[in-house]
Amino acid sequence: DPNMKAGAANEGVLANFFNSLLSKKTGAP
Amino acid sequence: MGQNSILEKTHEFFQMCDIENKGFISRRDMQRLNDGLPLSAEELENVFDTLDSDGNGFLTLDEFSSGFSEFLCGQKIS
Repeated sequence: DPNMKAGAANEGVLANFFNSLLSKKTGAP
Repeated sequence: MGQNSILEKTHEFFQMCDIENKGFISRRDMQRLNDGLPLSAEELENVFDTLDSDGNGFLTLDEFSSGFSEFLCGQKIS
């Protein structure tokens, strides 16, 4: 399923995004 | 992380994106985060498309929180 593959590829970007938000919130560099 | 703090974080993050407090996040709001977050415009576009599950061009709190839950699940597995 191409959608599943795209979803898996985007997981990393999503994790990156939320991790950045978390760091921004806690003030970590 | 308890369920309440997840909910709290989801709201906090949603508000960080929805700075005008419209109740949804537009593609433009997401691009604005380019200044504060170490993500490229393309990556932010990608995040938006991933979270915008119904593809209407607006991110609701529901869509945002399901994306956040997915992220948290992934964290638990890895």
